[in-house]
Amino acid sequence: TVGAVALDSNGDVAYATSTGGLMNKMVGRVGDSPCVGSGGYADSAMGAVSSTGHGESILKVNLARLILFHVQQGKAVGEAADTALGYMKSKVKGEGGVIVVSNAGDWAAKWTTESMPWAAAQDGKVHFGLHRDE
Amino acid sequence: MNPVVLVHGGASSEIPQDLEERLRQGVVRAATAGYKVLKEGGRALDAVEAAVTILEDDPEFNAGHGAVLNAEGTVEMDASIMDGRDLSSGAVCAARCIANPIQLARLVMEKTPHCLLTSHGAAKFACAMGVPVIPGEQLITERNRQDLEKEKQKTDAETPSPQKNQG
Repeated sequence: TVGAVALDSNGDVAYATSTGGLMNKMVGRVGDSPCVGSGGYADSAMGAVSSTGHGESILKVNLARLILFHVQQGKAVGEAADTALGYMKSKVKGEGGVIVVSNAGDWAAKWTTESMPWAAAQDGKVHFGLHRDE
Repeated sequence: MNPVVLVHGGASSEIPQDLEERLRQGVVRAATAGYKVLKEGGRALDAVEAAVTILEDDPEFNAGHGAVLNAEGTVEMDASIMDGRDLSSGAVCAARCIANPIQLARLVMEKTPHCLLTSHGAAKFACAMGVPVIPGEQLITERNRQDLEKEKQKTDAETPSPQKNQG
């Protein structure tokens, strides 16, 4: 799965998520990626999220919207992402990752799997990583 | 507002070491392309589409060219896009034989009153919008073909259930 979130100079956000799904998946199986609220969500009143990971688990907790719910409640984006990913792990034993940007320009890349390639561009600089310690 | 773009290349439980650097380069390339759109005054929606299109075209990632194979050895892809200005959104699922599902998802958002088109309907819509149809084989990489074979052998050896590891 791949995804992107962005905040533009007008203060608007957007997300995009695209995937081939799971290897050896049942024909016709659809995961979270095309489902608004799970595979991603964007509302300029809050921020934007793109999700990746175990699709059925992400669908069950509406991961992207859940993260933005926590942002609405006042959590920082990283804390909101950790809280929602932790809930998914404990509630349905699902693992995954997310990228989040708030409408104020705060951002986070978080995951519970072993790794997730990510990159962020802001202020003319590109930050990137793959493992947790990068 | 200070523009920012983030991309991801998929959460994973194991990444072969020889692939790591190519994944890092791929996400940096995609973020840079998205950021360029923003710096030139483009909208967030244009930036995320540009970034994801680059990742779909990169065979190292599981989307578009390089998408993993289903149990029949073919590619079925899902994608969605959303504009935070007005919550408009578009998506496709079980899409086949197109290079960039994210661009088709955006067309669903902009050219129809619907949010999600699937399979045959998505294909008909793509055709009506002039989206080029490509041979499904063109999306398949040799690595994904081998990985499917390995997965099928593992499945056969571990359990007779055809549902194992199929999501």
